[in-house]
Amino acid sequence: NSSSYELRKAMGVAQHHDAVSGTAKQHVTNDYAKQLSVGWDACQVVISNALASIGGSKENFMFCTYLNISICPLTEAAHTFVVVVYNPLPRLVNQNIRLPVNGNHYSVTAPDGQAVLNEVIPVSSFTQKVRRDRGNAINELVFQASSPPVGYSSYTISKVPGRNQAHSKLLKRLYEPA
Amino acid sequence: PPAKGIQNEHLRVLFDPKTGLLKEIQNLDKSISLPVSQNFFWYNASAGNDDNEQASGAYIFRPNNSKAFPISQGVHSYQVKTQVVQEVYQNFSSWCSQVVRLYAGQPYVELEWTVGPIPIRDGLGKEIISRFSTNLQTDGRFYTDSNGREILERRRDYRATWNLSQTEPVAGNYYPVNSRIYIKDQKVQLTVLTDRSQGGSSTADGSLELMVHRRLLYDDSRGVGEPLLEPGVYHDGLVVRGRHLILLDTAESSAEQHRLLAQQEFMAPQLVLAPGGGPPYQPG
Repeated sequence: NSSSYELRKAMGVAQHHDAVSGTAKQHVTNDYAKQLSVGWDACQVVISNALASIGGSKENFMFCTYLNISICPLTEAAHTFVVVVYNPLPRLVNQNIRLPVNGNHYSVTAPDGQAVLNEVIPVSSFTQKVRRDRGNAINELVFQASSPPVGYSSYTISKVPGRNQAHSKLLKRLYEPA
Repeated sequence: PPAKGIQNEHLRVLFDPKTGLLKEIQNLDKSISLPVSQNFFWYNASAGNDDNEQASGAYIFRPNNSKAFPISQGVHSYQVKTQVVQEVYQNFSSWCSQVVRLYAGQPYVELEWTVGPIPIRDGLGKEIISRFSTNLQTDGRFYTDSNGREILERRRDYRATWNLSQTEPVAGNYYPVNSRIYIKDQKVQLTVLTDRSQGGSSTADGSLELMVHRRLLYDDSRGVGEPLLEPGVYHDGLVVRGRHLILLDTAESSAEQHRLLAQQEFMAPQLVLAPGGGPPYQPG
């Protein structure tokens, strides 16, 4: 049971010029962030309920808010998982997806059952430095997802056992200048 | 060897073999080639001077000099080339790095920058910018948006409704950038889309810059009562990571490109994950 009201309230507060332009004292800035976080937590339940209702099955949906620094406990650990891509725009959108993983070889299946071209590339040292002691993913899975207008599509991702020759070749291609 | 270049169906991005910095962008569809040098610089934040005691702070951007200092003259770089994505990783310093990225089929260059924690042990507040320098004849003009709605023409050292006596050559030419900034000549336009509101300017013809991060040591005495010195989780300053999307096109067709792409950035698809298999699903 949840509501989008909390996030609406936080967004209302965040319209204040201090929040927009960053001219608040630090403890006020911390409070803006806290209110938005609480609102987003509530909205995750709303989105999960909506997806379960539309899809007809109750899933244990998860949200990864640290994908920009390659942290997602689910994708790092699971052998099989589903990525739901919701597109709020009224036109088809192709989105490049990057997920932190620890395997070297994955299969990605599109909604129509077709295999999707994907690559596994190493997490950069820049990202490893930024996330410090958080997150353990050594690789990122990259593929392009397509989502219908104001709708969603789900992609099934499975870890494939065995050594990925392409990945080994890729690692060889990484080099530093003298 | 350092990275030389990356390419997809629409674009080719070349790098200077000596410095590793971005050197040129080519639009292969339109046969446009534009020399673009991109680097990160920092302005030394003013603590106030004899002319004016105004310090740079949360409300006020005021560098103590018009000159911006390069964070690095060159970068350590390496590249990754796959069928899905091609990337060049550039390391400017221990606190500034960037990935230049081209996804297959995408008509824009993605720059994902990571800046911070900004060092302040030298006692200097710093305002970090990403600057693009080109040979475009822009005649002091550049363009910024207002919340993605009206694009406004900005003219260096000029105000439309009064005679300006410019006393702050940098700060006096900075404008809010909510989603995009561009420069153009008669034929070619270079557009940069941001993923957040930033300050931006064109301090010289053919040049375009965006402020990506700042860390200051003095309060600007405008009411906040604190210097802009955010500690972050680890109490050594914030690290920020963001993206700039670069479009190179003709002046006529750029609007069609940047409006659609900015829409996609603003209302980006939302990812939700679930463990286990489950049938793939797409509503009809």
